[in-house]
Amino acid sequence: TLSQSLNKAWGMVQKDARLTPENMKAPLREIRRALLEADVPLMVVRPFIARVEGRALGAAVTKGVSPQQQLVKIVYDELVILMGGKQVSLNVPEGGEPQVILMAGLQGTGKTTTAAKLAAFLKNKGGRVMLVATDVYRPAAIEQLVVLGGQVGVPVFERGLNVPPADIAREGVALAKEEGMDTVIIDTAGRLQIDATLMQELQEISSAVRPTDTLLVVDAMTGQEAAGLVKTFNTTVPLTGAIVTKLDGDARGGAALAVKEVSGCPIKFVGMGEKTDALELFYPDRMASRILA
Amino acid sequence: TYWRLEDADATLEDLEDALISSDFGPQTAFKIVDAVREQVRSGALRTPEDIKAALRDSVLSLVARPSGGSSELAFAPGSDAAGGGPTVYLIVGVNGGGKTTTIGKLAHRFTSRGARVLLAAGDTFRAAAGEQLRLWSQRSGAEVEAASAGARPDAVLFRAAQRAQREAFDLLLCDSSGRLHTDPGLMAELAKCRRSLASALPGAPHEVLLVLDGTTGVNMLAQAREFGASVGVTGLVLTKLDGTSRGGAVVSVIDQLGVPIKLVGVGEGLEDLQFFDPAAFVDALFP
Ligand SMILES: Nc1nc2c(ncn2[C@@H]2O[C@H](COP(=O)(O)OP(=O)(O)OP(=O)(O)O)[C@@H](O)[C@H]2O)c(=O)[nH]1
Ligand SMILES: Nc1nc2c(ncn2[C@@H]2O[C@H](COP(=O)(O)OP(=O)(O)OP(=O)(O)O)[C@@H](O)[C@H]2O)c(=O)[nH]1
Ligand SMILES: [Mg+2]
Ligand SMILES: [Mg+2]
Repeated sequence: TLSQSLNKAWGMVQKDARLTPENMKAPLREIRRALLEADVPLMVVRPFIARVEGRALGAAVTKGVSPQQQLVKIVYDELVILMGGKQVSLNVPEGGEPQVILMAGLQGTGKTTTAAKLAAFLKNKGGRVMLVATDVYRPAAIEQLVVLGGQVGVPVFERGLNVPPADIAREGVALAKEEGMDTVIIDTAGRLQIDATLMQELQEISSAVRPTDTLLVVDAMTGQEAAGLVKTFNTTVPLTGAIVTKLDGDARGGAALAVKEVSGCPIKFVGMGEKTDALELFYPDRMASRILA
Repeated sequence: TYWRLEDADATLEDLEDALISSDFGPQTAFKIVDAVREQVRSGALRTPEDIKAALRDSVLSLVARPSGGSSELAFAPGSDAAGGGPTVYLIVGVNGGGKTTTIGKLAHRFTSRGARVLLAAGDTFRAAAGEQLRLWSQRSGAEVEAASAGARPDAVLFRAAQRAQREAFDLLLCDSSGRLHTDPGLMAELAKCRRSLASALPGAPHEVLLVLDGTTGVNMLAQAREFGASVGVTGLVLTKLDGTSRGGAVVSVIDQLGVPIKLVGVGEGLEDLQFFDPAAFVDALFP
């Protein structure tokens, strides 16, 4: 754990009463290593360590608290601050308009499954929800959403494989408004952020429906590229939030830090399993503990 | 030319950062760079170019000669390699890494060379998994053994293996559902699937291919360890290398577990599969 390796680092330093640039060198290196080991991207680690150091040097000496305890607390607090401090929920539009939620992300991150989970979550809160299938590329993608929609008892709007995704989305949202839906969730095909054609398509879908939330779906095991991909997705369609999936595994989830640091957007939910009820609210302090474990 | 040790340190730090940014993980990155640092101290390396070349060579030798066997796929249609019967591959890995798509690509590679290929729909859980595999069998010219309603995956694979033998298929590709290596129940189910193939066809599976998503960070090692322990992995498939991720986390897998990379996925289409090329992999790390 981070506190164990910090113990080791402090062991090389005498029992100082306050944190100094000198006695913090080794512990900060340990913290850097621990964050990288948790898949926090290097370009996020650097400014984070600088903030921790700045705060630590400015910190008052607390009686009875060792410098290393103080440093661990500062790291934890900074992680929680970075992650967004408190729980943020989905946007609710004005004037009785339905929520329009656009799912986006790389291939295989869990968008389709999460769309269905989100539908179930909102339906259980009493809302009328509709799903829209715009993945016309992956074999049996529409089928997958239709089956999941059936499992959670939510209608799925689809227009087959030959209508452009932006038109499918536009038609779906128009129908949702007609039917008095509270929420319409649009599933999209997985895409590389460096695929200009598909990123343009995502932009077109977004312009066609003007989402109240655009959620980046990120796999918890994503490595160093998390920072770059968040940046590109965010400049293509302004994100309003993210969902981190597969957190039921043992990946530490450093990509979660990248989301907030790079886009400023909060993580709104986390995926904790394959079943349609495995969606939870995101708690910044739990994520901080997981990254520091 | 006189070159100071501090300059070497700066070069080494930059290269270490480059390895870290390619998902080597701090431990593996440090270990590789530290070995090169020793060569600098001994005077064997004199310039930044020397250092970079030494680093490139050490990574190349790591991935090119894993202790766990060759990067060749076990396949010899009709030969004695599979006892004259069908060659069997079991494809495994965590959720969403590209198993089903890889099977489609692999089937195409072999059908286009005249082999008769059968796909087994071993994912009996996920929505539309069977339909997805069926569409890949259509695209690739392979046959598919579908799961009957309510069938357990080991039963599906057993039936598929028997059919592969009976109908003289050259190759049987077994799909399995995505599962996290941290789920003991699902890992036990996978072990059962493997035993099921072995009891239907002695010697099967001839390959157990672990699909690793190229965008994954250090978690690759934990995945490979657990899948290796539960079902025995003979080769790795590194997918999604057409993206910006370099897949460097696989180096720690090869270094610590010795499993060779056999295949690389470079896209979502039928042709987007390559045999592992160590030099190309290392070139992408040090452009
Ligand atoms: N364990 C676990 N598996 C998940 C979670 N979310 C999704 N999955 C699984 O991840 C795999 C991929 O999920 P999909 O919903 O198909 O992912 P996708 O992003 O829609 O994939 P593409 O459309 O191909 O880009 C499936 O096996 C899901 O069951 C999660 O929170 N935990
Ligand atoms: N860009 C890219 N996408 C890929 C590659 N391989 C697979 N994919 C995509 O990744 C997504 C998931 O692929 P699947 O084949 O369904 O993955 P899986 O491992 O079978 O998923 P589960 O069965 O749900 O665990 C799909 O959108 C594929 O098109 C690759 O090499 N490059
Ligand atoms: Mg999908
Ligand atoms: Mg699959």
